[in-house]
Amino acid sequence: WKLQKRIISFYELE
Amino acid sequence: MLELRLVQGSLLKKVLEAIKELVTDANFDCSATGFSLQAMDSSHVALVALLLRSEGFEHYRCDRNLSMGMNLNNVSKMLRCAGNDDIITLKADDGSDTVTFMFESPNQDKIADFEMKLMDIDSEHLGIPEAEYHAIVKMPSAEFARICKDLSSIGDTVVISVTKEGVKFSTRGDIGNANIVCRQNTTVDKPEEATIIEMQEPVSLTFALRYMNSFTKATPLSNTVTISLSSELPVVVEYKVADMGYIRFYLAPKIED
Repeated sequence: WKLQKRIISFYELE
Repeated sequence: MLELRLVQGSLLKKVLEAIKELVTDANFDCSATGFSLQAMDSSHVALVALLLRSEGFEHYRCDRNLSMGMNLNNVSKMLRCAGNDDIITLKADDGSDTVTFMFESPNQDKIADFEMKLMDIDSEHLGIPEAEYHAIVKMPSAEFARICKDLSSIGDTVVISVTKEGVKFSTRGDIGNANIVCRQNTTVDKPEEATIIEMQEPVSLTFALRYMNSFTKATPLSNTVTISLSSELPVVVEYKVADMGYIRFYLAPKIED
């Protein structure tokens, strides 16, 4: 099984 | 007061076709730098970043920074009314809740203006720092689109692996599996037909093909696509918009649970 990461887990909210 | 005149109006038509499948509503930001957009898809798995630099417009007036919320399907409906050779001008007054798209035919014998309502959109803006990528692949955009389309008939995910042998796109599904290897190829007649692989270290990442296929809607914008990969970072799939900017798609990888 592969877990789909979310884009917001990589970058900081401005 | 905002007034942006784009002689090659077809670029804006192609930009909208490239992003409207991924994003429903978005804020278009205007500043002295240019006309830009950053938006995520509804699942927050992918992100699109658009920049059209001010120098790329024949006329660019932006008195103050302005953020205009638009439904991209509605923008697309408006722009589909512009001819491919039309000059497109965007106009908005300060404090207005509308934007006007003006279409001029090349010989000026037909001028149309379409006014569209703006909307308030709460958008989350991410800071994306410059990153060093383990591998950068530049290849013909049509070839990349073909690979994504072909693999999605077999499986749901693509493993993109870059080694010194080349770049490998792999998938597996109920009916079987598939591997497509593209080797570096710089001995072509035209530079846009080349496949160029810059690798610092081998990298292998898994992505959802549904999103990759959505990114390839940008294929009409550019003959080439650049795919930047680093371990455990989102992939960046970039299409140049003539010499005035880019569309970058960021897609988060899938990881072992």
